[in-house]
Amino acid sequence: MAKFTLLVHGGAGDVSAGPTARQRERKSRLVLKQALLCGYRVLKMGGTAIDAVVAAVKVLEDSPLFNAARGSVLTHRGGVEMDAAVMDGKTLSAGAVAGVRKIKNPIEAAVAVMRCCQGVLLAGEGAEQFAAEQGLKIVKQTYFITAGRRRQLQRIRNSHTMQLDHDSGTDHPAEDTELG
Amino acid sequence: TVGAVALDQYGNLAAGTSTGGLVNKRFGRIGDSPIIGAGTYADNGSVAVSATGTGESFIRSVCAHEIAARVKYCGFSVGRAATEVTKTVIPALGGRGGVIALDHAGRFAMPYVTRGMYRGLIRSNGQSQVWVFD
Repeated sequence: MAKFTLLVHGGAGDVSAGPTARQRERKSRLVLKQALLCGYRVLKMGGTAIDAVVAAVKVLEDSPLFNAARGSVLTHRGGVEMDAAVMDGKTLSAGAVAGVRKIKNPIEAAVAVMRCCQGVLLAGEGAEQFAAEQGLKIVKQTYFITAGRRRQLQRIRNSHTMQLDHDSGTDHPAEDTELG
Repeated sequence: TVGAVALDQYGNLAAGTSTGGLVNKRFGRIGDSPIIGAGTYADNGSVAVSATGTGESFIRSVCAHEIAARVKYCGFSVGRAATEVTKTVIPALGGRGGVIALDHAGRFAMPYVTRGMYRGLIRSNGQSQVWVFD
């Protein structure tokens, strides 16, 4: 069997120390491993790099521990606005969605744009309409929003600043014991 | 922000990134993830890249494509290209974050300029590893 490789990331920031953070770190490591295994299975069965990337990213999107899809950080208005993209190195074809609020797995919408749309980047309601027409799962905003992310927003809302998802330990859901 | 890059058994590369963006963002702010060449890029002739961090600096440096270009046109290794861009270009623009990058031979780099980055690797022999700090 020819060799293959898969890498994943779950975000960067000033990951904090402390018991709650360590607990979150342990859980995050498990989800990262799960994502790697999902992508690995695809590659081992002869699947393409694109399919492996999507399989791995979906695991991370479905986990509330990471800032993507379920567990996304909240906007000033208290909702989610998610972005996703994929690119195929063989054909240089690409697809992306931006500012979407209802697509359960934005990475799947990005793939659908790449495969079924003449455009490369669709935004907002148009992207959601396209995703629905492609048969992708549409969910309510409440699916994405966790209690920890609400508390995180509450703390930073009046500061007129923005923040990376893993920055400032006490602002992270982990510190609010929102661990998935 | 989450992402993945892969090299399949046919020698093809791919990259994907997904994010909720920054906490408390306003005015329809879009980050680097969906901007092809900024936060996400793949080219069999160079590398596949997925980025995470302060998106504006990744957009302004066209970060993912910059790494690919250094590999493709300067002959840099994936490690040198990814590390230079992540640890020099991005901070010079006031940005922070990290990337995962993979070339057609399975060589990879995962540099970052934050305290930590959640990241992992699996090879065709099934051996996997995950890291948060170094």
